Amino acid sequence: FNTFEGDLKWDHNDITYRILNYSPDLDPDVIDDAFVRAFAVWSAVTPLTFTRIYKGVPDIDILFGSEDHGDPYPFDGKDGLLAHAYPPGQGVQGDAHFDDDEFWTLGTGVVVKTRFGNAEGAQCHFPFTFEGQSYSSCTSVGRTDGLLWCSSTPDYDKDRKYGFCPSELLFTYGGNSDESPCVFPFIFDGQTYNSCTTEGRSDKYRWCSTTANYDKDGKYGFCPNRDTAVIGGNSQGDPCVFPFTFLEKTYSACTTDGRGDRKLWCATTSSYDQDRKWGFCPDQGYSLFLVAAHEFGHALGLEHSDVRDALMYPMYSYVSDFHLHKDDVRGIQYLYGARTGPDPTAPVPTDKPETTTLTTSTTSVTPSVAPVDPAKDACKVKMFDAIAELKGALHFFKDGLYWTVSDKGEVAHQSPLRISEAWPELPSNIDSAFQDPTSKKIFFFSGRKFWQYTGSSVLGPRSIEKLGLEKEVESILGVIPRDNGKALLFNGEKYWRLDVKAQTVDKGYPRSTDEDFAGVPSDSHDVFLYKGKYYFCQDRFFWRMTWRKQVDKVGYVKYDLLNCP
Amino acid sequence: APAPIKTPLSITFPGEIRNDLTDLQRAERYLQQFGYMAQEQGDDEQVSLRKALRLMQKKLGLNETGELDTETMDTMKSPRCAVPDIGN
Repeated sequence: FNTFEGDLKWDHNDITYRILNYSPDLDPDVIDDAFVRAFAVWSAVTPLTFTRIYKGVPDIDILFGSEDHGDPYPFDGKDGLLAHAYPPGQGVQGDAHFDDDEFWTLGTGVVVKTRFGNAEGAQCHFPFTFEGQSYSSCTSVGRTDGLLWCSSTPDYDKDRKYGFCPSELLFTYGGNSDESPCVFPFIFDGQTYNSCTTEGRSDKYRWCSTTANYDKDGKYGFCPNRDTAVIGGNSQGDPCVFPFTFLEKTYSACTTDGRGDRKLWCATTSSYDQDRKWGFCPDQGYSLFLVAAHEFGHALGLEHSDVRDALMYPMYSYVSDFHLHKDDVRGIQYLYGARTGPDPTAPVPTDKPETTTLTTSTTSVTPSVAPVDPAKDACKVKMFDAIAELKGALHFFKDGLYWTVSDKGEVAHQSPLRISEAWPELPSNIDSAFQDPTSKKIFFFSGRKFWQYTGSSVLGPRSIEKLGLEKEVESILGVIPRDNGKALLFNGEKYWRLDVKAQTVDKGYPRSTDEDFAGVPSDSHDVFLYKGKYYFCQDRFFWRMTWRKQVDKVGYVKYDLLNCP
Repeated sequence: APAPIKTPLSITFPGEIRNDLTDLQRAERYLQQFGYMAQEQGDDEQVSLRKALRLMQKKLGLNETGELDTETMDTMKSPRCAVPDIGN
């Protein structure tokens, strides 16, 4: 690893950041989330914390821009230079800039987050089938209002899960119109516009008026890119038009003709020859998370590393299962020290031993059951089925097994136990669990069923419909028990309050997780209470929230909860 | 039969940042931009270039040939962070 000359670093650990604008390529929620996760990469291994601010001067300003974007280091169009960041300090120092002539994704192609519909903000699943036809992009087929939609599962006909795709007819971002959609036609500078325009701006961002007259009302917003929008060229944000003619030849798909660099492009009108309007076709794009994590490394004081697999190596390469390289860890800890908290345990061999000997002493294994491999390591599990604090210990459930961490921080990330041995009636896949603090009863949820254990006696399985949950509710993904005989049941964007004694959900529910628990991912797959704080997990990360509903930490499940080395 | 329309290998697309640099010019610019070579060269430019190429190849874990070989050119065309590799 390398640091900047003089070991430039922040003189405080509570770093603040501000997001100045957004890219039209991704939903603002996806961008916010990518930045949170990118900061979490560094906070997981240092004492640093990162807090987003909306007013005032932050340590790190984040912006998207293209070519000349206000500093002496212009970007260079699509590909090539992706982003840059300045080492710690005042003013522009510490800031991170991202080239908006790139196609920003999560590294594997266009990310289309839906809004409205019944997919609860899930991403489009491409391809999907609708009435027997396969669709690889959003479509307005089947609608009379022209709005673009997609299925969030492979088969709309079977699952009927859908949402609307980004479009200026649905919402705008930024500006001063609180996400209102465009109004067409609108008047700007005395001219009438029937679509988003870049007129009046030097930064090439497409905008529209959100009332019929911008000159009078001054209300505007930026247009989100559609999933078929071209990148760069001279038609950024417009969709390809097929077929189009290029040098008198007709094209029905993106082509590399006319380019020495073999990049795919298309015309955005029916005739390139006549209109000369074009752009690059969407490709895999660059992972905003990975690039941001790299740039934030600079913003914290790391220079480029010589280690090819390190995050701080200067070249971009996509990895689906990101882990911070030990070179990056050494670099950042050289500047800021290691994070505080329990000491990591010594590494243990992960190879399966030649002779299988169960070393776990708490549970005996019946000979008819195949022994659990004690080397099965919780640290190698990417996402758990469920996490819950039961009998004073945090339990991590996955595929019929569970691991525990006691409240004293004693780690059991190896030597898992079988769910079937502790709770014989349960299936192997647990969605969530909780222990009612008053009655000490333990509840488990799996799909639309739930079980109630009092000691070793069990009630269930029973349908969650008995609790008053609608038929559409497919599962309960997390539970926060409360001291007053209530428990909050979470299922993505909705949550219910359960009266544990009456075994029915209270009136006035479900409520929106987004509204009542602002700042945590609305698609958390595990939600639980631990040591009096709420945890919302997404991927390998958790967002910890105080009872005042303030997020006070974003961390790694693996390092911060399981104490993995 | 209709004669096939010949599409030129490369045209200039409007609005695109295009540099018509040779490989050598492109390499020199890259080496200067990312801190491997000073803007002002000494008397022997060939020696400076070779030295800078070796430095870049070593830093980025490439074969240290001191030549503008395919691996080096490909690396120079790869997407990357704009922060210099050496110096401020």
